[in-house]
Amino acid sequence: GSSISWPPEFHPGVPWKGLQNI
Amino acid sequence: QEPLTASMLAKAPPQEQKQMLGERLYHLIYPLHPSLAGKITGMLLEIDNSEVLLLLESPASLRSKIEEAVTVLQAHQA
Repeated sequence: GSSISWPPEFHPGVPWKGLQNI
Repeated sequence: QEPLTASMLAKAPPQEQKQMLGERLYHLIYPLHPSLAGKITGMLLEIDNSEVLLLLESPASLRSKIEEAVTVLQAHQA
């Protein structure tokens, strides 16, 4: 992933994708 | 809202475990840092689940971790 998009943002009620995309 | 326990977490798939922890964290962080809550939560979800559980049980530890995350975040964005 690009460093600019870090950290992944959590949104309540939205399934957490977290670091899985990296 | 009942406290989240390790045994409750253990019954959920890994991805859902992070989701459960994230919901708890977000609602605790939001009143302190409304505009950064999503990102702080995302950062804290990189920590081991067992440690996040400890943070959820210890408001003082959580608060210091949140401040640490804010510092890192601001340095990162600078």
